[in-house]
Amino acid sequence: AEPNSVKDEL
Amino acid sequence: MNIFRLAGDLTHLISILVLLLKIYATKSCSGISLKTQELYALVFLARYLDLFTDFVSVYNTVMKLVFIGSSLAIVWCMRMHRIVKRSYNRELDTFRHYFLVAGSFVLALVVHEKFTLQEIFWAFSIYLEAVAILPQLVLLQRSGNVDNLTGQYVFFLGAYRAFYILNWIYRYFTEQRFGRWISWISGLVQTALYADFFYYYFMSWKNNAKLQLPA
Repeated sequence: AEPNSVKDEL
Repeated sequence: MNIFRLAGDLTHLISILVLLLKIYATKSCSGISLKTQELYALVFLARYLDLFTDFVSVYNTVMKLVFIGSSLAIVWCMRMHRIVKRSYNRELDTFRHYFLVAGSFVLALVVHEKFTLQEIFWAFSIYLEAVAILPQLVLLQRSGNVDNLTGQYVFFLGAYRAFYILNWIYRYFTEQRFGRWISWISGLVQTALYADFFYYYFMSWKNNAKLQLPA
């Protein structure tokens, strides 16, 4: 899966 | 993690602590909207389905559990606690919050990144969070007087998303990542809903006066 900058947020 | 993201998480955490403190210290939930609290519990439950599938960091996992746990605890207190529930302003808290849930869900079915259960629930939680404060703002406006801790609670809760927007801007320039436009637009809407409240909050602070919202 490509890195997703939002899913590592709360 | 950058400073804006951290500030956002901390203000979010502070807002919850302030609310817990208010309920615990005064044994009262007057001025607090149960509808908004229920919406927030739903927001966290829908968004953090990824607790079971993706691990990012201990920090993220702990925060997610804290948000889910505290929101459920507050709902429980306002509905079940023998003393606390007496002070609930039921007659003022009449916002039809089911419409917000239904509207957000329909929007998530239409606008999402991928048609998977997790992605749809994620989009749903973002849309619902953007409008979850509405019952609380309506309740405050109806009751006119806002007690100190309730005012702080709403202020910190509003500040949190504003910090997240700064965080997205920062990440855009430093990581060349745009994130998701779903969260950008929802975050802007969410913060805009607080504009009026922020205005009166700062005015009361500047004038050293009690926070009052015009009817």
